[in-house]
Amino acid sequence: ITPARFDREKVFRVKLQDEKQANIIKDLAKTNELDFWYPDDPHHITANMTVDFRVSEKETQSIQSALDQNEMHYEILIHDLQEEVEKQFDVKED
Amino acid sequence: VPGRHSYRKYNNWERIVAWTEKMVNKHPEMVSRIQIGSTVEDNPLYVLKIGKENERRKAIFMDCGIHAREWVSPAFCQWFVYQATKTYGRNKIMTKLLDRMNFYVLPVFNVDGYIWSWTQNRMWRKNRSKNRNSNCIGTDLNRNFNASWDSFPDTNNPCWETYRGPAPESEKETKAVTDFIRSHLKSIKVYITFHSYSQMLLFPYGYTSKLPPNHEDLAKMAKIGTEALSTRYETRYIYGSIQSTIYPTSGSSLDWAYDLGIEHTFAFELRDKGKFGFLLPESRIKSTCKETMLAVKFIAKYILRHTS
Repeated sequence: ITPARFDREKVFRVKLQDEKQANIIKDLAKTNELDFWYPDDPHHITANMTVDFRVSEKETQSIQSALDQNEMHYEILIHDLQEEVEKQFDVKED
Repeated sequence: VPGRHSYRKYNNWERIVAWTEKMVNKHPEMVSRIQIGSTVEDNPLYVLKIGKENERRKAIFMDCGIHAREWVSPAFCQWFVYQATKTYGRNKIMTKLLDRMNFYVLPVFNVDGYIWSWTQNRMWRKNRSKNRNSNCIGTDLNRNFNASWDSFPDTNNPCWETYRGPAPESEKETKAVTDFIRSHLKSIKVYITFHSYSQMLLFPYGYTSKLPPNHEDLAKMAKIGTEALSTRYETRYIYGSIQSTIYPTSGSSLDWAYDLGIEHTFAFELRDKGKFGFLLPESRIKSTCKETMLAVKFIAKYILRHTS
């Protein structure tokens, strides 16, 4: 099995303002393959929480549009996950 | 991934096993290796016992790597063993601790998942057990403990990252750990589990908003522990009960150990706060481990002084 790669995958951080926004993220989780980094699981999402989740390249566009349309506060923590996976090994072998 | 074990780098499972052997060979009077069981894919589950032979002394049980992708967690357990063996006889606090306590260290709890995160999917979290009637693999070992195990419906789907398993302690890994802790319950005074990320120091409960009877003691320890941690590099941790600080969780090892009777149980969510998330660069391992040592040594000292 070839190892998974994460080219151009992104990690979003969304600061939820209210219950409506919490439900938007929960709905997005039902129709997209979001990997929640914090909280561990979309069921734990509540208003006024900061949520981190990983999005595949193909779903980034639609997710970002949904966040923009709903005027949600977000930042992209990681722009290309594969790059970060490779960059984590930043200490040379002894 | 060629090369040999390094405390400043992430080590794959093969290197960690070799490291456990090296530590036993190098410090036979202080380190012994106990196989407490094996995983779903028949990898060994090793606990390193740090301290003198005397079984009756107070002990602290620490586990790392319950979630596969949280790589800085196993790095800390390796660092702890390294520091304990290196500074015994040189550092006053560590010498006093090891003269009067034992530490049981489980460097990698979720071995199969950890191997998978190295070889196939860096973002893997659960173990690698197969689920009946589902193509989805894995159970979240930190939802598989018998602590209000089935109180949340959202842990009942094998395809979800927080799947609790078909029954409490259904997983070989969980059972190996719970059996070991139950059989050493007389001596184990503290249970500490290491996760990442978020920079938090948590204590029970996760499955209820009810306060544990000694919550003031736990809160005081957590407060001072986070203060001790921040003295090194001013890294800010928050602390509190799982339920009030992050969110309700069922089936966690922390709550299970507490309800078993270990009155001091803590969970560290190590660095960072999201800039790198699970992908903390190796260049930050050392400082993360050094500051965490200060908190763990404080907790151990406190227990030495305040428990019978």
